[in-house]
Amino acid sequence: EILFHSRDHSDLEPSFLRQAQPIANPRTAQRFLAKYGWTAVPRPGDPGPSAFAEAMRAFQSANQLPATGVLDVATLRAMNRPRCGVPDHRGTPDPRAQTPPARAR
Amino acid sequence: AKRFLQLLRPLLGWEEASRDSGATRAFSKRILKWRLVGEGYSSQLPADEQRYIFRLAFRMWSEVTPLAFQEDLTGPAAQVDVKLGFGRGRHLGCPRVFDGSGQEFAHAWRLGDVHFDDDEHFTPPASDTGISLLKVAVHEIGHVLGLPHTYRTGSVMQPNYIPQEPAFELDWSDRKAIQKLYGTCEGSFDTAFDWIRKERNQYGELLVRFSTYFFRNSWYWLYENRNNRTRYGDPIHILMGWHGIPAQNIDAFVHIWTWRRDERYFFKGNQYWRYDSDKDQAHTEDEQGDRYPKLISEGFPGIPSPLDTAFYDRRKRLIYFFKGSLVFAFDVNRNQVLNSYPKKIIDVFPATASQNHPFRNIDSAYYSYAHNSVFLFKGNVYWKVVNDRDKQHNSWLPSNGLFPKESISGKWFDICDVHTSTLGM
Repeated sequence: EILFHSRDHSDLEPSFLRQAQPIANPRTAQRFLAKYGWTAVPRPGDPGPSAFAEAMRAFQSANQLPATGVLDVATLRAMNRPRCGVPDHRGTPDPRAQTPPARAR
Repeated sequence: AKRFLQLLRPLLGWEEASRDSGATRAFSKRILKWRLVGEGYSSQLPADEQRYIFRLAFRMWSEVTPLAFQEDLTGPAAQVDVKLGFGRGRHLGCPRVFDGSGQEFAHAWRLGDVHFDDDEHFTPPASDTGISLLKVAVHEIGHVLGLPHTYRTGSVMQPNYIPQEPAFELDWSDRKAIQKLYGTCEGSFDTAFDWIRKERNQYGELLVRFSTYFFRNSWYWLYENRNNRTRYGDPIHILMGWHGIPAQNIDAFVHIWTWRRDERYFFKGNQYWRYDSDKDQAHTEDEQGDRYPKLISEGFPGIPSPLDTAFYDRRKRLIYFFKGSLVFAFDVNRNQVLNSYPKKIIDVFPATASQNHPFRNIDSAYYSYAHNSVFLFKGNVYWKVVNDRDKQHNSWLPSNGLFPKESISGKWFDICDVHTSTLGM
């Protein structure tokens, strides 16, 4: 049989209902960069947007795209490609997954 | 969220990553256990196909590292090093929610958990549509072993999925990256030899090619000298590639190759087998009416058994048989041991550096056409025998002298064992 776990087979529903939210604007792009470790460390007095542009440039450069720092179609396309969920970059820890240092069991 | 979830931390990108490449060694033991967890089977592929693909993915890493991976279906979960599973959205108690079809298709955690987004269209290796589960699994296992993402073209550790021809392999740089963490594959060989193949090209001209083989226990590798690695998918069982010879622990291989003779022999214990290259199987009876296997004492009078190893010296038309600290030179034309033999190995193959010599019990004596040299193997090191070219450059070198020992893995790369449970793949 094709494996299912729910009595009503609902987990076999076609998955098109669950589509990843496309990255289509600066806000989702910024979240993408933060999620995968492309966060530039803001410098004192550094206005936020340029830190975002710097992170964008790093991502564009790694993906062989013109490092303009501007969110363009090619960059959005690169961000929407299927990929692994492990961060690319050391960067700063992902605040959402903040966990205390592991204690030895 | 359960408190233990707080122990789950995303791999890499954290402060433990080494400063330079971000790669960190994740395991300190050689045999790692893995499991596709019961509640984590995909609904897209038959269960045994999923497990086969993961078994192959793990095997691909063990073909280039000293690590071995064993599927553990029944042991306590706490003893399983890598747990894999499929899920949709919120899944398997993971703090990270999958996003549905598109973008994130899998991730890996420090404690060796690997999750695949079952909303993605994962396909078997032979398919050219969808996302290859094999390629994603190899990628995520790379993370579990400690490798970070890289944007290097051709690497399996690129963050984005790149549609691939069905036959993708770990390239040179991925191999070096993982070997930087876990070291190279070391070990002794039962025998090593070059196998001569005679072919005719489209003009009918006779071509002579050779392949290099390394035998260990009941498995073997073909070594591709031009690619500096073993054949993809090796090692395999001796029985799968050679017919009619013992299935394991071959002592020696000798190829008597002259203008009139082309005889190939495998030795084990007190017997030897002659191999028919054209029919790809051991002779039961050869063209002279000799029936095989034969006793070594019958075919090679004066030669003891079991042997340590042997090789054929084409220039001198002698077979050198090695046993313990002695070497026997056998004249194949007169079918007898030379009068002045046996001798001590160190007397026939003298050291060129003091005390730098195998002395006794060598594993394999291998004449390499690629290097036009004889190599004496013992453990995971070899001593190269001085050849004519060496003597032309340094006339002071003794004939048949042995250069100081070197590491076998430094010359023949990635000759790695795999777990015996995956040998038949």
